[in-house]
Amino acid sequence: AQAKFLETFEKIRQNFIETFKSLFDSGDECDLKLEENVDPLEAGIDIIAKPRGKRPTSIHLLSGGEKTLTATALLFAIYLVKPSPFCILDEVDAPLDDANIDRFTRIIRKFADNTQFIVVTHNKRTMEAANALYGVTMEEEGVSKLVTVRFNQGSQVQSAAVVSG
Amino acid sequence: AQAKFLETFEKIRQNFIETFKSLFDSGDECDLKLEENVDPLEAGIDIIAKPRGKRPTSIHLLSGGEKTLTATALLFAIYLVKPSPFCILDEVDAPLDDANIDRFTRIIRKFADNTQFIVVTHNKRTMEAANALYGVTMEEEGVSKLVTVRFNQGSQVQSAAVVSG
Amino acid sequence: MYLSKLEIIGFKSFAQKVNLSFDSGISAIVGPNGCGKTNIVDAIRWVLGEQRYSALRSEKMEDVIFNGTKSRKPLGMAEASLVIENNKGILPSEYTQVTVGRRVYRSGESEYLLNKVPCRLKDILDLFMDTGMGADAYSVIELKMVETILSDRTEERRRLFEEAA
Amino acid sequence: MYLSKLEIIGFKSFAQKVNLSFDSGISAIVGPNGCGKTNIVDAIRWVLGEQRYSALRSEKMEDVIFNGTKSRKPLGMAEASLVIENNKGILPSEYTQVTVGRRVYRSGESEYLLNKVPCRLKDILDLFMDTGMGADAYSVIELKMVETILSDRTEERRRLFEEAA
Ligand SMILES: Nc1ncnc2c1ncn2[C@@H]1O[C@H](COP(=O)(O)OP(=O)(O)OP(=O)(O)O)[C@@H](O)[C@H]1O
Ligand SMILES: Nc1ncnc2c1ncn2[C@@H]1O[C@H](COP(=O)(O)OP(=O)(O)OP(=O)(O)O)[C@@H](O)[C@H]1O
Ligand SMILES: [Mg+2]
Ligand SMILES: [Mg+2]
Repeated sequence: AQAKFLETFEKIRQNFIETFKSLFDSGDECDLKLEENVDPLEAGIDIIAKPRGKRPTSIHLLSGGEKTLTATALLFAIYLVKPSPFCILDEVDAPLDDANIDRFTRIIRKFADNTQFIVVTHNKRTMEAANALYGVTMEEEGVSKLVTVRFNQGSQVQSAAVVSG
Repeated sequence: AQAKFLETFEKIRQNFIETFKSLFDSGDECDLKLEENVDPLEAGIDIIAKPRGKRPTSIHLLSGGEKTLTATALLFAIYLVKPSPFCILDEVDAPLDDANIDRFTRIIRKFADNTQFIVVTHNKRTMEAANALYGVTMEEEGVSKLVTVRFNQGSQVQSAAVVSG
Repeated sequence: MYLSKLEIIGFKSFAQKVNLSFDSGISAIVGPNGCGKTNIVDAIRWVLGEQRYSALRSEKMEDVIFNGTKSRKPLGMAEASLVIENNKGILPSEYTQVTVGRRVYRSGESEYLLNKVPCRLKDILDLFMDTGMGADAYSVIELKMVETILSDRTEERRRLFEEAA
Repeated sequence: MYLSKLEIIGFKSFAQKVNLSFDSGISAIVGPNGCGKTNIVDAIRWVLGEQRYSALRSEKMEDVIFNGTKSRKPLGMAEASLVIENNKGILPSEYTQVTVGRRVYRSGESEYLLNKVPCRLKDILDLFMDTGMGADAYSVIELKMVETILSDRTEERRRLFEEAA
């Protein structure tokens, strides 16, 4: 059991370093460390993340958006060990600014060859990265229905005007 | 102490009902209940929120945006008991859709006569409700500085292009 | 392998039947707060065998059945069915398409279906074993998990790692 | 009464001096993820006497001092000063403007200033007593509080109510 855990941990660690560098910059450092001198099956797991030249002494000093991106890199890293054919993301892009949304969608597009993504979002840029949009609305109070989603100005999502369909 | 707590609780409850109705619709129901048959100084506090004709059996069934709006109404309600001259909101608008952002800014504008608001946000609509914008950026890695914020297309915030100032 | 069709009726806010057809690319689900987007995510987890009602924001089984509005009575049953394209032969089945279905009644009684034939929950869970597609896999990533994985509570983070091992 | 001027130097990411002038209306602080917006909020809480380092996302006092980057050495002191307009005479002071200052050194030593004159932390906390402006008041609302107030942990919610009483 210990061997299996250490093997999995190492895979997650490698995935994390690679995913983190795609979401931040290739120059940024990060690592995953097992608490030392403790039984690996009991040890705590430390996340070290140093985006863009910063030297935070712990991930708690990172900003809301930086934490979300770091956690997303780690959740993807774990996901990649035993990848499911599909991955659903529910509004994980909410704390991200425009530049980070672009990095987020870029990494999704990179994985999309082998994974079907279903992304719930309020963000126009994320919507622009999708192949298909599904609009949900409650025309009648308390009852959900699907609608066609239209965009203004050609294919660019200026404001997703959700109309009955 | 019990009398003071019950008096404060009732004030919060009234504020909550009023604030909730401004953030949702005047037809929507909500309430705050003290756990019955328990010493008021130990009793749990139940939040009942029924936006738009829905009948959720607990606030946990509400959506992400509805929970945020309900919690914001309650946090404002508590705030109004002993209002500070200023109120800082840090990205509480992140889970809200466009329609709810408008309600959120409307209630802030209503309180703004007596309260100075400082709102940290990524949202263009929230920015449009502000009197003044302060841009922060890190031109040099890891070092924060202030910048002038410019908008495209006159006074409407199409995209806050943050330029050196 | 990908999810191609989801049919929901009576599940949470889906009082009327709703049909979603997905392709294998990136799909975005959009709409206002509280309209039912996360409920769709819940329906997918539920039909794949999710047994922890807390993961579906519910306290008991019947919370997922449409519980009525001012103008509609509660329903007596919730049902969802999901079509999975088995184009890479990953699922242990000769079929190129596998349909998974689930129903729950107010009485608490549950039904499970595989290709429209009643089966046990175990049959559905066995089908997905080793595909990474079990309901407890990393297939769903939401903001709450970002908080959990970054939290200082070592057991939370360890648990996520161990589930991947 | 409102905050009119905030000066920060050496505090968190503000390696260089930064000056913000606010008016009494609604101000929005904007910028990319990680650029320093929440650090500004932290600085305001800190200068008003916040003693709980966890509320500033720090583990110890010296975490708030600029800790250096690849191209800059760490600094030895953090300082913030806040000018408050006492236009309604709410503060127990004859001055129409009150300036509150705070410094912390790597040694752990702290200094507090009132109108540029050294004072004790107690003098600052006393000044704000009953104005609703104490550092632990509801003056700062962030997304994490939304989670807390909605959580099922009764003590958390009660604590927020009791602090208002
Ligand atoms: N059993 C049920 N019967 C009827 N309505 C329900 C039931 N369970 C949940 N709902 C309603 O569904 C709504 C929540 O929908 P959902 O969580 O999918 O919203 P959402 O689209 O994800 O919104 P957000 O953008 O705010 O996250 C709530 O208003 C809730 O009252
Ligand atoms: N003592 C310190 N010295 C130097 N940098 C620090 C210090 N403490 C925090 N930081 C840095 O400040 C940054 C966080 O800034 P802040 O939390 O203000 O971001 P933000 O603008 O609120 O971003 P977001 O939109 O993502 O919430 C982090 O990258 C962190 O490394
Ligand atoms: Mg949701
Ligand atoms: Mg922040």
